[in-house]
Amino acid sequence: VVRIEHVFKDYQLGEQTVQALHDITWSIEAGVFLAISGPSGSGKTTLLNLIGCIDKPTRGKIFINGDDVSDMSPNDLADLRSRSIGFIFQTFNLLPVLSAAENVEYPLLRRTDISPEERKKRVAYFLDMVGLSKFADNRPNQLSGGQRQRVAIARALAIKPSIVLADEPTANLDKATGREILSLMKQINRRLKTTFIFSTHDQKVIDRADRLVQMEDGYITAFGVRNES
Amino acid sequence: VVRIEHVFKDYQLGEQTVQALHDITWSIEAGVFLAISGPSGSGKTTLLNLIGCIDKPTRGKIFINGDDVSDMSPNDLADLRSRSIGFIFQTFNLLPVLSAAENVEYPLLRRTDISPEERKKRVAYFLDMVGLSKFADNRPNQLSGGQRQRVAIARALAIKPSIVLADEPTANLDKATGREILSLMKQINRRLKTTFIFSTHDQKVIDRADRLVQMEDGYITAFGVRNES
Ligand SMILES: Nc1ncnc2c1ncn2[C@@H]1O[C@H](COP(=O)(O)OP(=O)(O)OP(=O)(O)O)[C@@H](O)[C@H]1O
Ligand SMILES: Nc1ncnc2c1ncn2[C@@H]1O[C@H](COP(=O)(O)OP(=O)(O)OP(=O)(O)O)[C@@H](O)[C@H]1O
Ligand SMILES: [Mg+2]
Ligand SMILES: [Mg+2]
Repeated sequence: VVRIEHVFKDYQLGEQTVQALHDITWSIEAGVFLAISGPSGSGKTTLLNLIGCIDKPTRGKIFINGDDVSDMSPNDLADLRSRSIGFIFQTFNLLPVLSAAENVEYPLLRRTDISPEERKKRVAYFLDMVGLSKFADNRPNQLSGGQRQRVAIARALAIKPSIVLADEPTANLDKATGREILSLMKQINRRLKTTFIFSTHDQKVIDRADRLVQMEDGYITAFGVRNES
Repeated sequence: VVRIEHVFKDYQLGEQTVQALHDITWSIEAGVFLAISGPSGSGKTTLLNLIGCIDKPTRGKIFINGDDVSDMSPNDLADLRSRSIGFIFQTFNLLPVLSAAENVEYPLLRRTDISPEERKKRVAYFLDMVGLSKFADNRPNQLSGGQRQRVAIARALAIKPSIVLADEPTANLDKATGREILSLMKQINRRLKTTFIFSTHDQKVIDRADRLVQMEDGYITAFGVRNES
């Protein structure tokens, strides 16, 4: 469902060029529960941003569902993201003037195929799934760190995308809440065959993944497959 | 070093009053390594903000080094914070237009007792301690999540404060980096007798704490003391 071919990502820093990703080549099968781990600064977020089409590689190609994303217009990419890719950002990126419910609803507004009633139903359902029904009207600055993270999670899941990109989705959650969220995602993965791609430092997530990738200094250093029941 | 007496914190949410903290009474001895744990939304950040004097209780009193902070002017509080309290925020709160080094230096600019040479020395020293010497000139948007977290940590430690308030300082760090940062803080705690107060979901931090507090729904539900070598 995701194919990455000889992808490089460079950043300019003053006069220097920083190589954040080197020669990444990789295929991700549909329906996997994949964890990318690696030290701070190793390139996990950079890679997720390229797969999520919110950034472009310096070299190389990325294919989502078989389509070359470098051929797509900004409008096509925005459509792709609102239909197929749910992104849970490391820094949440909630809209401060909107309530929790409005934040969850926001990406659905673009979807002409979803009725207003269906939209409201999904918002209520996913806020409930992450334990935040009582906080639907709170704005982000009226929420704790872990509550904001859960709004970001509900927002990505409510799209019912084919691919969920989750950048450290449990970093700000206590163990019990983290386990609940992980089980929710596993359920969705099993029932709807949604592909989950995590960047994570959390051993709980790594333990429940069926594919593992290790990164270091912008390289992929190991691939692992686990046969899970 | 910190005394909290019958502290309550309420928030207005539309017509409702949300009680985020109930009747917190607690004394924290100088030089402890204290971890506050509890579910997402239980009030940890709220409590840290009150101890750090960046918020005021709705009722009750807070004493820092014996002084009642409700008597202090905004200027006195700002001085107190720039001298005695290092705060590592859950959302880092770095200044986007400044480099990593400038962000670490920022609270020191207010300190007329520290020479420019001493300031530069401290910035270099603490950036090195958190493994970011090579990233001194990067701005926050040119840093990974864990790198930003480490800049926030260096910024708080460079003040050499008597109290460090750390709101989930390892949430975005891989295990190895998290352990290094924790050992650094333990060293500072032992050598300089700095008081460390953590809000955390990380078992590694809890395991190295000599005082533990559990919170739930705005109440303290348990206190623990560990006799550590
Ligand atoms: N705009 C930029 N300019 C220069 N360097 C950058 C920029 N963005 C990221 N980097 C560098 O790219 C490297 C990879 O960053 P990335 O955010 O992908 O790391 P990460 O694996 O997600 O780390 P963490 O676990 O800390 O979140 C880092 O060393 C970072 O300093
Ligand atoms: N400005 C506000 N208005 C209304 N409610 C608020 C406001 N700020 C915080 N709250 C509520 O106060 C409670 C405690 O929040 P706090 O940020 O202290 O939790 P926390 O223990 O730090 O959680 P986490 O582990 O998720 O970071 C939460 O339920 C939150 O929704
Ligand atoms: Mg990252
Ligand atoms: Mg918090």
